[in-house]
Amino acid sequence: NLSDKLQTAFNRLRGKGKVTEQDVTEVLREVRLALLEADVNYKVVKDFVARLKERAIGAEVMENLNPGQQVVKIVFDEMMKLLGETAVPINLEGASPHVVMLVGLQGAGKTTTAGKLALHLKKRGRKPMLVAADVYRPAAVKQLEVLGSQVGVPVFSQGTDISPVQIARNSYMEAVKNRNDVLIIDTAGRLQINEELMNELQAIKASTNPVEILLVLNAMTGQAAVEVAEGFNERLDVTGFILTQLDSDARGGAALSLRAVTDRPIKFAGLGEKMDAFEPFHPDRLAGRILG
Amino acid sequence: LTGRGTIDEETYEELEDMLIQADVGVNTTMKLMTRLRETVSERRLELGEDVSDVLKEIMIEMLSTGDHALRSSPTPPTVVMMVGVNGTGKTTTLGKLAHRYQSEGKRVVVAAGDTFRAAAIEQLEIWAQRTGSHIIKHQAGSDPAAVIYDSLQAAKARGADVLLADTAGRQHTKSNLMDELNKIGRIVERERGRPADEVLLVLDSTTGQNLVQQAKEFSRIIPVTGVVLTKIDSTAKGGAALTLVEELKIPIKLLGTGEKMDQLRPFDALWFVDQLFE
Ligand SMILES: Nc1nc2c(ncn2[C@@H]2O[C@H](COP(=O)(O)OP(=O)(O)OP(=O)(O)O)[C@@H](O)[C@H]2O)c(=O)[nH]1
Ligand SMILES: Nc1nc2c(ncn2[C@@H]2O[C@H](COP(=O)(O)OP(=O)(O)OP(=O)(O)O)[C@@H](O)[C@H]2O)c(=O)[nH]1
Ligand SMILES: [Mg+2]
Ligand SMILES: [Mg+2]
Repeated sequence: NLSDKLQTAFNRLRGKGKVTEQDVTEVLREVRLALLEADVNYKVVKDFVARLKERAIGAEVMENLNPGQQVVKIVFDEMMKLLGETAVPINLEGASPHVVMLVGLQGAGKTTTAGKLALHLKKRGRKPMLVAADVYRPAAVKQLEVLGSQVGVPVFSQGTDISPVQIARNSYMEAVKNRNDVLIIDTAGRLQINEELMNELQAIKASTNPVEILLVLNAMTGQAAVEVAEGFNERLDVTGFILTQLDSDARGGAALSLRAVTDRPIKFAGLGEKMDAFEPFHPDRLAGRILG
Repeated sequence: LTGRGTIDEETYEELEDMLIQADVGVNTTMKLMTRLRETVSERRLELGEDVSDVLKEIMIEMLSTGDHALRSSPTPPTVVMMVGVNGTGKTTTLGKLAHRYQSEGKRVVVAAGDTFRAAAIEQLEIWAQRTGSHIIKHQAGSDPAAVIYDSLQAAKARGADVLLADTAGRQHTKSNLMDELNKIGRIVERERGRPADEVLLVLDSTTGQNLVQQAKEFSRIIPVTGVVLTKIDSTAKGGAALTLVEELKIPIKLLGTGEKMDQLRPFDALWFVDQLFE
């Protein structure tokens, strides 16, 4: 894994006395290859390696008794900076009900995550309501209703003949009436390049004024993660991300790209199919996963 | 990517960047670039656009392996099973296949083999209605192997031409779920004396290098006969499929190009490579 490779490469250099820029370049090549293999976006890798180089040819490595260990530490540090060093909680500020919109590509895990998030908030003393705003996918409304009943959270649905914007608007009024303090809107999966469907999301945003617009992304996403994040962010001003399927053995390099490109934090991690497989995102765990 | 003018290092760098961005992965990219340089020098090529064409040629050759057509059984029903990790498009692809077979005048039975996920059975029921297929389903939470077993009997009894079996999404990191899939495969084999005609591994084109791992692990557990690459209509290029085909020799049989019933096309290596270069 990357961390072992770095250790070995740099400890090999110790015996040479003075560490040269050439030596560092070779090690950085290893870092570049390992990050690309972990699905980190190639532009993010370029910038990342350039920053590492600056630090690695500085005194903190060259005059260190154990340059290998120091380099691993620098790589870890720089990764943490890219992920945002501390966990950032969900924002539920302002007037109730607080609206949270879940958006993303087809099959990313939005509906499942909606159920998980509802349970998570309910356990923390909130009174959430789920909104079935996907009128396109076969049985999507039913899927959310089943999850809602599993976690004991009410689901607002109006079938599939009413527009998602209308459903969202009506759900808000219902939440006010019912005194729910968080409204979690599950939306249909879509491509960021679909103009019409991106307009629909903007309309839902305009009519419900959400405090959180969370892009739900599969941890195994490849190089396209940057385009997807940029596309959703440009149209909606995303407030954060939820990374799903972290129980897979995907390295999750896409995560490094998200914050680099939007400067927004990953707020939650999906760790399985069950409703309790959900936790606040820990940047250090992901950095460790990518480093191997 | 104009690729015009004389060939220099920049010509190769641009192509290398394109491959990486397309999820082709580091190792396969290096293999392709080595083969490319050798061929360019062998053929004494001089123009940048010739280099692009040679790369396309090499990639098309890499992707043309095995039989890309869907198999059919000499004695009906033909049995097709959909497998893969969560959310890749198994159920939707099954619906598209049901539509395709129906438009060929075939009698189709579909099996609701995902007994776990919320509303999975209801989702398949809607596809069955849309395509005039008969659905075999049990209660949610029941044994998927029992549903598959029942559907084999029903397909035979009804004289169906095709049986399309859906299974639940699962991560190959979960050994109990992979055991369940293995058991389903063995039940089909025991019941009809041979494995399913097609075990289609459904892969999401937006996935990075993990695509290869998915193919390796699933094909260890069940005899995967082909790959479906879905969501090729997204901005992702599905380049990790090259490594998969190169290393495992499993043919890509179908491409999912959207969410509608008719958005399924037979795999075409030239089409696939062209979209990767766009
Ligand atoms: N293993 C695993 N599976 C997950 C996770 N999150 C969601 N899933 C599964 O991924 C599949 C897709 O989840 P959905 O919630 O239907 O995804 P979606 O984004 O709502 O899909 P669309 O509405 O069609 O865009 C389901 O099988 C879920 O059970 C996770 O963290 N781990
Ligand atoms: N854009 C696009 N979306 C697709 C394609 N194929 C499937 N989808 C969408 O992907 C999402 C997931 O599809 P499903 O058929 O539920 O996936 P699945 O593999 O059966 O999911 P699980 O059973 O939960 O593992 C749905 O929103 C589909 O409409 C495709 O080729 N292109
Ligand atoms: Mg959904
Ligand atoms: Mg399914």
